[in-house]
Order: sequence, then structure tokens, then C-alpha cells
Amino acid sequence: SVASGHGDVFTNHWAVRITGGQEQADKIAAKYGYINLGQIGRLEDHYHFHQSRVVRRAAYPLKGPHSFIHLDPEVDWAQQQVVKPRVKR
Amino acid sequence: HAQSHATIHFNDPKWTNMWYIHCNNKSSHCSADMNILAAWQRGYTGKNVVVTILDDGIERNHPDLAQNYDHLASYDVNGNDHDPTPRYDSRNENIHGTRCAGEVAAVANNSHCIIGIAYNAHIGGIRMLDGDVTDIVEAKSLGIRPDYIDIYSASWGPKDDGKTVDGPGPLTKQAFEQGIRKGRKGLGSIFVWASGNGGRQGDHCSCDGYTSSIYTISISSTTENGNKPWYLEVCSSIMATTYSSGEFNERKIVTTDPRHRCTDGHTGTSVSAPIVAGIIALALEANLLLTWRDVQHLLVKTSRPVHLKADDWKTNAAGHRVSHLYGFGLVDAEAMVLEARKWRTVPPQHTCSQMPERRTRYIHAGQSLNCSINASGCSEEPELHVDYLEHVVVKVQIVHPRRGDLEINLISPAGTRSQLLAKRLFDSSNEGFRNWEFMTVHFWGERSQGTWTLEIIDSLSKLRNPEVLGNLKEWTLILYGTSQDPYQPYSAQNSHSRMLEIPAPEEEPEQEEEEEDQYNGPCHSECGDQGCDGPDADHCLNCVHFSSGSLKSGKTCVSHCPLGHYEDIASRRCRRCYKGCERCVGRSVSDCLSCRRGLYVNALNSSCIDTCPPGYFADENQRQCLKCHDTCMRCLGYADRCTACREGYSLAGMTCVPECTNGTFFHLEEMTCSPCHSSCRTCAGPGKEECIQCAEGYLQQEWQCVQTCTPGYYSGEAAGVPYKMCHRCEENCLSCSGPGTTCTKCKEGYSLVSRTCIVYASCNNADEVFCEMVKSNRLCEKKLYRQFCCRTCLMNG
Repeated sequence: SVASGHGDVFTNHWAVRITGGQEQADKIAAKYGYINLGQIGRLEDHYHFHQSRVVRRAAYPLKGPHSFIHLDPEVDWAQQQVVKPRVKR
Repeated sequence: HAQSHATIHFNDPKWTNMWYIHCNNKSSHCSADMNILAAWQRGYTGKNVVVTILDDGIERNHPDLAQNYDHLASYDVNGNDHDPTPRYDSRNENIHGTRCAGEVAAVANNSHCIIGIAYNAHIGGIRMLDGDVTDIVEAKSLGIRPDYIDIYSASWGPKDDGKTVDGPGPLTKQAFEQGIRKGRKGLGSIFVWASGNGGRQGDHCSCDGYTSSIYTISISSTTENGNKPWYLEVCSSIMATTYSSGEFNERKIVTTDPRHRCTDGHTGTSVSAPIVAGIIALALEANLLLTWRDVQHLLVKTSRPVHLKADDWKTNAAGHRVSHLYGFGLVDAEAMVLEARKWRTVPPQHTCSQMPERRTRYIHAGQSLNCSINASGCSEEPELHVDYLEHVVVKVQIVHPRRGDLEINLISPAGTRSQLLAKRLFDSSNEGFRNWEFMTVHFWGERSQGTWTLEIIDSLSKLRNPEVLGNLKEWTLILYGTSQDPYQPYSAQNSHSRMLEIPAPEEEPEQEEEEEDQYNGPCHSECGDQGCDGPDADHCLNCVHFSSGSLKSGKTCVSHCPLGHYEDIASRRCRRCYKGCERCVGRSVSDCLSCRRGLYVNALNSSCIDTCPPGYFADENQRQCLKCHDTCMRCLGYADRCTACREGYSLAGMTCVPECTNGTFFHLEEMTCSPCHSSCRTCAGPGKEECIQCAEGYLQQEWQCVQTCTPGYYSGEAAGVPYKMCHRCEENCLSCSGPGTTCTKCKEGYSLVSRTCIVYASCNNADEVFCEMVKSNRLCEKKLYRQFCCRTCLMNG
């Protein structure tokens, strides 16, 4: 799923949930041209993928061969990361 | 009333300016209203507790932080490395984290800046705001070393513009839940959050998913006079309050500032989260076994309305005073540590989700829609049963043309009213609420059963078409709490307090049985060949299997001996096990197989004891004393949940970390002490840029330790640091002998005039009169006026 909203800024980072461990994740990352930056903290089966072929910030989720990762049966869940405006209080 | 504490004195220059401390100058007579001094006087200063600040970085070699800085409680998620040092820029964007850190654990009595509330705690920083903040970034930040870090403090959130509804993404929600479930080795990580900071934009902190989470402790602020600060947002999830900044004529907070400085300009609810993080650190020092819910109960119990001015203070049905501005009131550090010391863990949390109401109901503009649910509190399901309330959440799905026109209230069976959402002037969104969760703590301690009423008020704002109605599609009431009174001791965990249930008498001597009247009916199946004098097993004259009991307590025949006894085959009698033993194969202590509830097999001599010896912990499942982790001298509940360390290790959180001597640092990956760079006395890593304090004979210059200052710097003392530092010369100056105008050589394009550097420019209007004016007014000595042809005028005398 792609988080969408008004004024969102889409990055070239993805959060992906793949069971089967690091190797499996690496394999799928390579398949769609991502780089697997490793597990996200302590969240099992959740990996941080980076897609260098997508611009670092965009107003829209740009489509391309990399988008097929969302359809891959081995991928339980994938989300392109959106910049979340955060203010200091 | 503020208690006066006459004896505490610190040499930190800003000590008397902190938290509105009132010291009268004649004596060291000081008092402060959050009772922090009183907690210190009881000896709690945050020792061994680990706190981290999620923000834009922490200046780890700040003279007032370095000594307490803990690189294991730090990380740079933005830069993906272990150094959370903030990025410096001319606009000072990244000062926030260092300021917050100082409030928690600035070192005491080092004659520098201030004193942190937990001035002996470990302090770290997670740099994660200085870059694109995404769900991944937040989830990673909240998941950093949860078994080592006790408290995560965050003073940021979604925009406070009065029209945003935002919260943690899916990954961050999972990180919260995992931290609660597994953090602090099962006790639950503690997340402290600054509540909203956009009162003037008519915002409401219920639209901030971080402060509305039951897993975070949301903290509000009041001014030094107990007034509502201009920036304060109200909402029902606020737990407690601390002092912070106020109106322009009221003071702000004093704390550490980057570039080794000290500031008295820290403001907002950003101030309040670290203050409570520090106070919780004191409480954890008093009781390291407090769970995440224990901490929230403590805050509810000890926070006080005192002189906080709010017109909505009310007393809920459990007797707690609570307000939408200040939660349960001003924190009280002394009360927290006193309660913590004797605190009994509250019973397990139950979650009862009442069946969602799915009937679509129209919300008529200018009217109020009321819907009710008759809640049983899941009393029919013991595992879910909530009788005593903690958090209450209402999840709603509302379609509406202008979200900001809505106000939502929830009324409990006891009649307590909590405003879940107030109107928001600037929120003209037509997105409504999609499964948004509103949370309130206002019903804390009330009973759950009865009718709950959700009230939705739709005020028609000018620009809206009244024909277009909003509607409530679905709402679910989720109750969190316990099935029994949380403050009454309950069985399970407190079994230590229960004495042995069965007294352990010595063996009674055999006694002859007395004769009975003649009985002719059938005997019990356990009766042996000698028959019986009645139908029951205690009427047998002998037994098929075993006889149990004594003449005094009554003998009976049994097929198997009861717990606490073993089957003596020879005599066909059930005989008692050794004192405290539940299962045994013989009478002696070494025959014991398992102990009674509340007792544990002592591995050293296999006796049953209720307190394990040092170096062992009581394992509830096996009912055995098991060995602690080899670095632990004492542990509780788990082998690696240490409460005291062996020689050569120091306690941090519940982990024993090797005490690395000066010149070495603890390398987490290698789990050893590795050497610092030769120029470092203490460091956070092997590189020469990772010094925290410089070695003998070295001077600190920016992030390195050098033997001599490079051009553009001069060496000089630094307050609070046991060694000299290289300070930067004046702008455009290449070499100088000290602060101020002491330049001896300028950069290219500047000329040296009266020991200061002036831009190398001549000008064409330096006629006599003009130069006279320049010189007579000594304009050249003021930086602002230097461009007035100083060089030319001075050059020609």
C-alpha cells in the first residue's frame, strides 16, 4: 500500500515485510533493483529497502519496474516511505 | 506548599535559576515546587538508569553532559552511525536535543551551567529529526536497544497547526508495542512525550497519535505562576504537568546549549517531557522493577492540582482530580520515589473491546448526536475482564464535510465527562476521521460496567453547506484496565509475601485406632482386605494403596499421596516431604524434587527456600533458584535482569556493562573494552573524532583533541572541564592571544587595526571631515560601523 495524502513527499525508501530471513529479503531486493539496508530495528521480517533509481523526494509515488515489488507474492507488505512533517515542541 | 530544603547547595552557576527555584540569598535556603530537591535528599539521583532523547542530536562532549554521556544509549539514525552529535549550522537548527538532554542529566557540582533532574543517570541521544522523518526512521529510533535504555523522551510531534490529524505509522506502532511487550526485559520501555504545542492555532492534542497512545506518557506544561501557557493544547490523554516557559514576561527554562554553552531560553512542552523523564529515572532508581503501567499508575497517584489554574478541574468517580489542561496535575518527584519504593506491581492489563456500533447515524448540523453502549467490561471472559479502568479509547469512523466543526465527548457510567475532541477553527478538512483513536485517562480507577455515552456535537461554521450532513459510521469502545483492584495485593506475583500455607509439623507418633460400631455395607474401593466400618475411604481398616493423614487429622486410604508427601511403599503410608517440599521421593532434604508455590529449590543444597541466595534468581516456572548471568552479582526474575554487577562491571538499566577504564570504551559488537585514540581520555569510539574528554597534554578543539591549537584558535580555560580548550579567535582573525580584540594576524582581505581585523577596503569619501568624525566617535571599534572607511582614515593618521 502506498500512504497517500495531500502535500505528501515521497522518498526513495521502502519498508517491506518478507518472511524467510535476510537472504530471502536480499534476493527480492535485487530482483527489483533495491538495496536492502537491513532489518528495521527489532521488527522481525521488516526490511528497509532503498531504490536509487527513484528520485529522493517527489510529490507523487513514481511508478516503474520497482513498483512490481508490491505485487510479488513473496512480499507480504510494502510501503513507500513518506516524509512526515515533525515539529519540535 | 513548597517544602524548604536548607542543606543542598551546588556550585553550578545556573542552579538557583532552575525550575523557578526560590532561594533567598541570605542562606542556601532553597525550595522548588516539583519536590525535586526532596527526592534528591532521599538519595535518588538517577543512578544506573538509562535515558535517551529522540531529537536532533546531543552534544556528547558538552562539559555539562560528557560525564553522564552513554554512547550505548545513543545512535544517529539520520547518519546511520553511532555518533549522535548534532549538525551545526549558522541558523542553530539542531539545538533542541542537547537542551532536552541537559534537563535530564546535566552533571551536578561541576561549576558548569545547571543540574539535571537525574544528575547521575546515563544520558544518550538518538539523532533522528535532522533529515526526512519517515515511518522507518521513527520505528528504528524507538527500537534502539530496548533492553539497555529504560526511558525514551520525545519532544516533537505532528504539526500543531490546528488542522493536522497524524500519528505513528504502521511500523512505529509495532515498535511501540514491541517496546512495551519486550523492552526492559519484559517490564516495558517507558515513552515520555511532550503534549501538543500549538494552543494559539486552536489545536487539540487528541489529533496527535503519539500523545494519544496508551503507550506514551503525555506531559503538559504550566507557567511559573501556574497559568496556562499560550502554546498549550488541551486534551484528555494528558497524564501530568511540569513547569515550563510562559508569557513573554515569565521566565523560561535554563539548560545546556550546543557549543558548550548554557541557555535560559528553553521553552514549550519540549521542556516538560525531559523533566518527567528525569523524575521517572529517580523512581526507577527507587524500584528498578516498575513496569510501564506501574509508572503511569504512580504518576496518576502522586501528581497534584496544587496551584494550577484551570476551570475544568473535576474529581472522577475514583477520587482522582483531573483536567484537560494538566492531566492529574503537577508532578511530585518526592512522592514518586516514596511510592515507588513500596510499590506492588499492578495486576496484568486486560483489554476489553466492546462490540462496535456499526449503525450509520447522521450528525445534524447545529445538533448533538448521542449514542450509548451498555458495557459489561467483558466480565463474562476472565482473560478480558476490565473492572478497574486505566485508559479508555474510542475508535471512530466519521464522514464529515468540515472536520473542525466537530466536538466529541464521552460520559462514563459514573457520570464523568471527558472531552475527546474540541472544535478546531482551522481544520476545514473533509476527510473526517478514519478509524482514528481518541484516548482519555479521565476515567482512571473508575468501574467499567454500565452505560457509556458518546456525544458528537456539530457546530455549523459559516462557510459550510448545512445540507451536507456528516455521519458516524462506526465507533468502538476499548477499555483497558484490571479485573481486580490494582492497589490490593493479588496472588501470583506477590506469592513471596504469602507465608508457607501448610505448617510443617514434626511427624506425629503412630496411635492406635479406636474401635467403631459394626458396619455391614459396601466398603470404599480403596479399602483393603480387612474391610471397613463405613462407606468412605476413611472408614477402611487397611488400604489397597496408601493411607494418608494421622489419627488427629483423620486417616484415609488414597490411591496416590497428596502433594507434600511421598509414597512409602514398604509401609504403604503417605509420609511428609521435607519442610517446604511439594514433591519428593523421601524424607530428607536431598529427596526433594520440587517446592511448594512461593518456594524455590536451592541448587546449592536442594532445600526449599523463599529467597534465593546472591547470584541466583527465583524462576517461577521451574520453582528453582537459577544462576544469574555471569556478569550479574544479583538478578531478578531472569538470568540477565541484573540489579547488581560483579567486580569490573557497572550496572546500566538492567545490564552489566564492563567498566572500561579511562582510555577505553565498551565496544558493543565485540563486547569488550577497546582502546580510544591516543588523544582521548574518554571516548565513544576508536576514532580521533570520537573523544569525549581529552587526554593529558591535549586540548579540545571542536571535535578533536590536539596538542597545539591550529591557526585561528587560542588556548584557554573552559568552565567545568578539567583541561584546556582551543577557543576560536575573532572572526577573520588567523591568530590571536585570547578572547576579544587580541588578533595578531588577519585572514586575507582583512587588515589588522587596533588588534582587530577590518575588511581591506579603501573608500573614496574619506575626506578630512569624514575621517575626523569616524575617529572622534571611535567608530572603528564597533563592528557595525567598521565599513565607514576605517582603514583609509586610520592609514593616513
